[in-house]
Amino acid sequence: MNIFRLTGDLSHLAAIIILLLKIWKSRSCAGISGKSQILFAIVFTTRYLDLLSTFISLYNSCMKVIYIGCAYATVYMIYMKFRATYDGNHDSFRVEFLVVPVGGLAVLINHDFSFMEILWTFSIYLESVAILPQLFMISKTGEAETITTHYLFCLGLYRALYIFNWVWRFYFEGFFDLIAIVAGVVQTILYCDFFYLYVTKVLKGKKLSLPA
Amino acid sequence: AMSFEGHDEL
Repeated sequence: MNIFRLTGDLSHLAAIIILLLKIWKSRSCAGISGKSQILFAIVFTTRYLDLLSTFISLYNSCMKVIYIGCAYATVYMIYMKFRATYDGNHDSFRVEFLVVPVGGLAVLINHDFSFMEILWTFSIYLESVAILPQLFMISKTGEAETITTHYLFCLGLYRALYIFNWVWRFYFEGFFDLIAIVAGVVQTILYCDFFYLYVTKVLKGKKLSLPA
Repeated sequence: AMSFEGHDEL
């Protein structure tokens, strides 16, 4: 555990809680991609199956349970509780174009050809692209609520902090996991355009809207 | 050879 990893995890947790609170307080999931949230629920489910087989630490187990619980709570709010406010027409990204290639890649390129390990690899690859339906939705509607941009910023920050964590672990522990690193870098790159808009618009008090 | 030891990150 190092400071980058801890702040990365906390940033991830903040993102998840910001999204839940936004939906709960406004009683609306307008502008939120239900498809991205389903993908994140799949990501956590397939990655954290080791909760049942391997104990790493109390911190590790607690965070996993919280992440999974929040992911399903978010999906429940979008598709059940506040379904009437879900903007399905704008959430038109074809997720099969992500899930199918990612599944194929996980079978082909992994650390170990075992059931659990292929699911872990699948979750790593899927997480790297799971935000695409959300970014697609924003590009389609041309705008995002400020609270949604805070959510996205925390989520992107978490990935960036994990990269610093891997640099740290490489130098001080000799540890590196190429699959996680490549997928993590890809994921962080996807946020770059958004980071630029966040810094130039949202932090200056403007709403995030894209030029037509 | 790659010795696989599991994953400790979230």
